[in-house]
Amino acid sequence: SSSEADEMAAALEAELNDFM
Amino acid sequence: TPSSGEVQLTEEAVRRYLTRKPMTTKDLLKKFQTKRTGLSSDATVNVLAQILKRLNPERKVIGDKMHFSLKE
Repeated sequence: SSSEADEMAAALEAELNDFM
Repeated sequence: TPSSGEVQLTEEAVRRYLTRKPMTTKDLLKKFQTKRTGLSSDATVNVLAQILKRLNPERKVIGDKMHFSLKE
């Protein structure tokens, strides 16, 4: 089960995808 | 009611945390929880992404996880 924190981390990582 | 403004999501605050120790995206999000900043989830993600792109921290893999880190 993914918490809100997990979802936000996933969204942030997606946003930073080319950067990370 | 959420106590907005208790914690502020600013470049300076992010810089301070990353200078102190390497952090994952999750660690950072924990420091700027929406209930403490008064921001929405979307705004938190967008602002944090912009700040990280600007700060351009070092990336370190620690224990299989990507961490961001800044030198003083």
